[in-house]
Amino acid sequence: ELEDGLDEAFSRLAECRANP
Amino acid sequence: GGVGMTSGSYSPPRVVWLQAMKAKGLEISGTFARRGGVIQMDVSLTNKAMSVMSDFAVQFNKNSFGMAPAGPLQVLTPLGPNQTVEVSLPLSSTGPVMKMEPLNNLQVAVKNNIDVFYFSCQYPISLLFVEDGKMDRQVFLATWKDIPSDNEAQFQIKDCHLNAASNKLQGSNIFTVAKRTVEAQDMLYQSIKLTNGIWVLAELRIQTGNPNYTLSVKCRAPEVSQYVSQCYELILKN
Repeated sequence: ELEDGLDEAFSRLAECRANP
Repeated sequence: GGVGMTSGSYSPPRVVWLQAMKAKGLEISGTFARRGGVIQMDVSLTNKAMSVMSDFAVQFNKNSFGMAPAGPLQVLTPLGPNQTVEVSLPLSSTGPVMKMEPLNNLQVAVKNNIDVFYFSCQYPISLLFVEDGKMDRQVFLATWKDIPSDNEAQFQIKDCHLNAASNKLQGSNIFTVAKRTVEAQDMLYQSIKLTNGIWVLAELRIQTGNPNYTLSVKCRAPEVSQYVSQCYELILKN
C-alpha cells in the first residue's frame, strides 16, 4: 500500500511540475 | 578535450597544473578520478631541468570539502632529466575544511630537493558523489517538498543526444529514484549524496526530440547547485 502511495505521489509530482 | 570516461565515474581530461618555467624545471599535470569509492589524484611529474629531482612531498591547503592526501606522494626513485613519473595519490575527504572560491578549488604545494612550488586546480564535485547516494523514495518526496522553492536552481543542458542518460549518470553516483513520462517528457527524479553528507535532489526533464534538457536542482546548501549542474553537463557529454 505504501509503495502504491509513493508511485502515485511521484506521478502527481511529475504532473504538477510538467503543468504548473 | 579528452574523453575521460572509463567504465564508471567521470574523470576530467588531464591538464597541466604547474608549468616547468614557473617551477625550476618541474612540470606537473594531472587529473582526478573516483575508483571503487576512493578519490584519486593522478599526477604526472616531469623533470625538465638539467639535474636530478628527489625528495618529493605534497600538501593541500584547507578546502571546501576537506580533501587531503591520504598517503605520501610515492616517487620511489630520483627523477632524472627528461624523465616522467606517474603517481596516483589517494585522497580522503576528512581533512580541515575552509570554504574556497570557487567551491571546488584546491591549493596544492609540492616540494622536491630544489624548492617548494604552489599551484591551484579545480576538480569536478562528482568526485564527492558517494556510492550510497540513492535516497529512499519516501524520504525523497518529503525532502523535495520540504526544501523551499528559493533553494531551487534551474539549468539548461544543451545538445545532449543520449538514450541512456540515467545509466550514464548512475556510473557517477547520480541515482534515479523515480521516472515518470508526462506528455512526451521524461521526468527523472534523482538523488546525490556528497562525502560531507549533503544531499542534492534533482529533476531532469527530457523532452522527446529535444536535445536540450532542463535540470532543476534542490539542495539545502544551494551554493553547490551550479557545481552539480556542471557535473551533469560533463557526464552527459563525455
